[in-house]
Amino acid sequence: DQQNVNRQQQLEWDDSTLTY
Amino acid sequence: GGYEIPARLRTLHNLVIQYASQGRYEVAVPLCKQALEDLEKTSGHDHPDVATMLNILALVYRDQNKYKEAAHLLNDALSIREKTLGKDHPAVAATLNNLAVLYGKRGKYREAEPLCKRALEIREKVLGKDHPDVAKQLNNLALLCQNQGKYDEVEYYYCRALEIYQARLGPDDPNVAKTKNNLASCYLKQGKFKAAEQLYKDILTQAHVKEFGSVDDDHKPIWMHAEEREEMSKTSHNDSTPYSEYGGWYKACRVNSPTVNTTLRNLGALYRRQGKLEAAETLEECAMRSR
Repeated sequence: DQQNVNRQQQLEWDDSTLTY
Repeated sequence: GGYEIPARLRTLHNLVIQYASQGRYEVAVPLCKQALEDLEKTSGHDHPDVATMLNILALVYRDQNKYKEAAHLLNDALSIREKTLGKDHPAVAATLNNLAVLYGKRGKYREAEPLCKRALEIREKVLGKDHPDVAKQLNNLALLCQNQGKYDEVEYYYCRALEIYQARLGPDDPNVAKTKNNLASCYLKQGKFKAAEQLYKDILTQAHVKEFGSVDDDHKPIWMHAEEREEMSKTSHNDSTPYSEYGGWYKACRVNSPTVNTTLRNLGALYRRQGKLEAAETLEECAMRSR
């Protein structure tokens, strides 16, 4: 479970739709 | 890609960021909702500006860990972007990715996976198969699959991501070590312990080479020291070099510190599993001192 949570935290957001 | 966020929305976005960063969500949310209402009145629902505004509001919810609400808004934004910008637009890929992340944060890996795969397809089409952003998408996909126990797929995705990072960003890029760590964790689940061990050693060796320039008798990576201590402990010839020096080795080695620290602990755990207790303690001590 802890490892799953660690991997959840590693999921990377894409900011490109709000960069300018 | 043909769409630029208009200046007024940028200003509004910055204002919302300010409120959200102060925790004033009771201001940020109504501000976004009012702007959304005004935009829909003037531009209609299916407009990229509306998608932008939905995206901004989604971030406000995300930052409050309200992932379900954020996903609902991003789903709407996705639909608008597909219609107005085209199904293969980079903004569509980004929105799909972010939806996948939101589902992933809620533990809904099965729902997240196809969204991530669609984002990957678009990125490969638009950027080519060996772009670093494709590697990022592969990494996200691997993480989602790993949480479902799909280790064969995970291995494939991490290996591809690793090839891209190494080829395009070089061996010292932080993503290389992170991906190797992740791939090693996949190998452990598959029972490929030697392969995992080799990856951990690669990470530590690369960190060593980056700092000291070479591997030779006078400059050995920490794992070589650990294994030598293990051998010596068996033959009862104790190495007098104190552990603290290995902490010093680590402190000198500032590349990818959190990742190298994780690697030290992971390889230490592997050594422990192999009964190489002296080697394990060497790495664990080093990891502890460097934390």
